[in-house]
Amino acid sequence: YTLFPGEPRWPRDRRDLTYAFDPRNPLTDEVKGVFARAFGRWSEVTALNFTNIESFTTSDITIGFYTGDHGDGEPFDGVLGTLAHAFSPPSGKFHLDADENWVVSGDLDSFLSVTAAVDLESVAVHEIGHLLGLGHSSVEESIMYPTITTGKRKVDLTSDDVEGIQYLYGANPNFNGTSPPAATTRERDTGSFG
Amino acid sequence: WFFPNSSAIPPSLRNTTHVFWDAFSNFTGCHHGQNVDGLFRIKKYFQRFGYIPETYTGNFTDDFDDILKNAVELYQKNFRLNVTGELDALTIKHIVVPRCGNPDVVNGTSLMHNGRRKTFEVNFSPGGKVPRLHTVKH
Repeated sequence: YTLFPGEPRWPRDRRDLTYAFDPRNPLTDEVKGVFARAFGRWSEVTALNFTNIESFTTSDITIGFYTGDHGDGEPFDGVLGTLAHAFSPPSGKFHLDADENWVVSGDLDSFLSVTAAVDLESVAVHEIGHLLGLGHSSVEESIMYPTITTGKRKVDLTSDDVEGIQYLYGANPNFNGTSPPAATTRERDTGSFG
Repeated sequence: WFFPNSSAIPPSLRNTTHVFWDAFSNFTGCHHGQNVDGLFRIKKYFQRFGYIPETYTGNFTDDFDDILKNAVELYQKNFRLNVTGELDALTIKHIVVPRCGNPDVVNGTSLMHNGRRKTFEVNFSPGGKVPRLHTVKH
């Protein structure tokens, strides 16, 4: 894994992060659910929590779908090519190319015949890694590898990704390193080690 | 464009490719010393992802010069391709794969190869007391 120069990360007192969608994007609950799942994959392994709020102007993380030049100096380029980008902490900006054919259910089978289908959750999990401070990784199986072939779905964090995020934020006390804790039964360790 | 699954994508959109980047396949086989029409575009691509420093603000030429050769070699190294310094078929094929818009190289530091690793060595102190954790950061 790698980090951005200077190893920027969200400060210790801001580990309960909020995120909101650009109100100009008419997103269904299904699409928003994809992002909730993607955030959940990171919060399962480290001491961060993510909450979706309505206010786009006050949230820590702002998510929007835009086409072409959208004002941040990094214009998108139409179908395929660059799919999305996100900025290191504490920027919180997460932009996706609205020209892509985003598949939200992630069903793999019928992907293969379609060269221009992009799995939304795979891209979201990767870009959230940048929002939290991870750079690109040279480990091809990792989430933070820069490229993703169309028709591919890659959403499970690898040990490279987990090692990097836990270097930045420590481990989720309930994460035992194998299967992520069931989100509903998460409890904080109140033993003598605190 | 959101689709419940890829079969819901209209046939007209299913197999569109990236016209701009697909044009890069015309540069397959280009190598140092050549001058090829439109080669400046691929320099702009490499600068976009950090392989050519932002300090090169001038207009790029169509010469396959040292700037481009160095960029190609670093790209090939980062993606574990054969480091030929040429735009061989495998390199071009990798360039057109959809990707994240974030650069791979920032401020001259290759984000994919700064070799940062943490390894933990557990040295059990004599008498089996609490293991002492040493962290070694490379």
